[in-house]
Formats: sequence, structure tokens, C-alpha cells
Amino acid sequence: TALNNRHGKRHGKKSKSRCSRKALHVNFKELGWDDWIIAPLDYEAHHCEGVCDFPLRSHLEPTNHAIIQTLMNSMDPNSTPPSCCVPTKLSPISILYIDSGNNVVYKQYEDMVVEQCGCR
Amino acid sequence: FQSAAIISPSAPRRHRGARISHQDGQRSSVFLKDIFASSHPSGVHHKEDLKEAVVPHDYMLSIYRTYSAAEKLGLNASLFLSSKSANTITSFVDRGTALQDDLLHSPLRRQKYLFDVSTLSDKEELVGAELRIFRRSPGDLQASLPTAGPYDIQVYPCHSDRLLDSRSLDPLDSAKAGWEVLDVWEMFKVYRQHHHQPHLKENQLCLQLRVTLGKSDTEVDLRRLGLDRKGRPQREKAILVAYTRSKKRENLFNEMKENISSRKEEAGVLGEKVAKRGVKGEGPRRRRR
Repeated sequence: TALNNRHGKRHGKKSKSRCSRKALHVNFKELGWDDWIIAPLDYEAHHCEGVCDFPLRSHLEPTNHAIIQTLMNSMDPNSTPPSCCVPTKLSPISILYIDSGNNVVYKQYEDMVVEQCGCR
Repeated sequence: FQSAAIISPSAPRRHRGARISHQDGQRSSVFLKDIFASSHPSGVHHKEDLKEAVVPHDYMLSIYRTYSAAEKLGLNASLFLSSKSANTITSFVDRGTALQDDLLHSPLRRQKYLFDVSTLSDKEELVGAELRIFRRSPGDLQASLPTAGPYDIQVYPCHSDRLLDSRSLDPLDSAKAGWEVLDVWEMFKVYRQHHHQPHLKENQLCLQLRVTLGKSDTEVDLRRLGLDRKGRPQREKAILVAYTRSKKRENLFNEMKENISSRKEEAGVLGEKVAKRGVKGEGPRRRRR
């Protein structure tokens, strides 16, 4: 049976949260892009954070490889790191910007917002 | 669609990681007043070294607002008819001037519209192109027109008499201001085939406009239909709108690189003039991290 990481946890150590989607507010003005981006000047991108430990939740849609890797890590943490908490579904945003010819351009950029996170 | 005006109070600085809730779908906090300020005559004299200010046309703002709202509803914007399944829509502003109109004999029978399309990527598939011209309300000028229409607005390539598109304008509409939209995709396709030479720096596209009485060949004075270009603000200038679709995923860094290099070119020109100043808002364009 796989070692259940929970028992191995040292007391007092803050338990790391499970893989989930967290807020990440992007401000193009702070990136210094506001002189060519007209809109939006900020947006909610989200990001994925947390541990992929045994047992993996089904909503994290693990690949078979991630399941194997997590099992191996649970049995022997030195054999392999746990699988990674990454975006599994992304969505686009529209950006209105000024191109190098001073023209106003509307463009849809794919993969700009994290919709779901999972273990891979 | 309503024309979009994306203005929101300057948002307070947010703390990193704080969960931010937005009432409406709009994440944008576009400081349009900055854009107008820099394009406003009184605003330009102290920014003479900034390149000519860019003011987005209402059409581009409404495109942005419509499609970003659709994204928030999880709809695929390219399914919208008006997007012609494009994922990039570029607006080129007319470089023709009122001077050219004046040089022609009066009354004004024909107008030439000039567009610099050199930044249009030839790697993207062109799925549509249209010429959008703002017709101002002619006021009493129209009273002196021979008859009250209908009129036929026609657009040609400058160097040929092959009609690209025409649309009729009925008397009632001709008395009110409004945007006329003509399809010039055909010409753009031909143009791209023949001008597919990236080294050509000056990729100018030239279109000619005339208005006749109905289907006759009697040309009408364009001034009397509110089509003269004297004193037009940036947002009322004609635009050529190109709809393109790129197969590969758009990479933000392309634009970044392009903009950085074009700013560097410009900074090179401005460098010696403004380097010493460095006072906030007056020095060279902020270096992007």
C-alpha cells in the first residue's frame, strides 16, 4: 500500500494546499505595455498552485502517467518528484493595441486565462 | 451594436493575490482621456516629440467590446458574422488629406484614399476587407444638389476603372451623418498577390471614390454629401479594415518585439534631443522591462 503522505507530515509545518486555481491579476500598465495596449489594461489570468499528492482527485483530470508518477512518489519520494499542478484548460482574451505602423489592431490571443488546473 | 466607450475610473492599485471581483465583464480600465489628451491640439504641442497620437475609431472599440464580452460568456468570437471568422482585425487610417481634395478642380468629383498597409502580415489569411467612410451631415450644402438622389457611391482602385463595390444612398439617409461601408476585399486579394514583396517598404493601397446620380454617369459634388475631408478629427477619418486569420496561435511576444524595435528606432531619432530631460512624462519613452 502506498505511504499516505499525510502521516509523514512534520507537525507544525503548514500543510501545502492541493493543486487548484488561484488568482493572478495582470496589470499591463505595471508591465510597461500600456503604451501599445489600448484595452484591456488589466485582466484576471489566474494560475495553478498546490501539490499533486496521493490520492489524486478526479477533477484534476490526471493523465495515466501522472497517476503512475504520483504512486511512485508516494512509495518512494526519492525515486521521482510528484506530478505537476498545471493549467489543463485555457481561454483567450481580446486585446486592442497599436502596431508598429500606428494602426489600431484587434486581436484574439489564445491561452491567456487559466480556466482549470490539473496534475500532469 | 452600440459604439463602445471603454472608460472607467482609474482603478486603485490592487494588492497582489487579493481576489478581485469585477461587476461587469469588463476588466479594461482604458484611460481614453489620456489618448484623447495626447491627440487634442492643446495636448500635442508639449508632446511634439511623441509620434502622432493614435485614437481608436468607434468601430474598433465596439469590435473589442463586443468580442471581449462574448469571450466572457464563453462564446467563440470568430463565429460572429461581422468578424468574418477572423481573429485579427486591423484598421488603417486614410493618409489622404483635404489638401489633395482642394488641389482637384472644384466641385469635388473624385477623392483618393491612401492606406499604408505595410504592417499587415502576409503570413495571415485575408478573410475580408472593407472601406469605411464617414459622411458628415451636409447641412444646407445639400440644398443646392441638382436633385435629391438616390445617389450611388462607387469605389475603384486608383489606377483602374474596374468597379470594386457600390452602394446606393437614399435622400433621407444622405441628409444625416453616417458611416458608409464598401467591400474592397477583391482589390486587397489582387494587391497582396502582386505586392507580395516584403522588401517593399511603402506598401500604399490607393482607392478612388465617386458618387453618381442613381445609375447615371452624372457625378455629384462630394462636398455636398458631407464627404470632404477638411478639418476632420482622427476618429472621423476613413479607415480600411482588414480581417485576417492566423492558423498558428498568436504569440504576444511578436507584438512586444515589434513594438520595442519600433520604439528603439524612434528613440534613436529622438535620443539626442530628449535624453537629458528625463523629467517624468517628458523624457524618452519609458524603457519596457
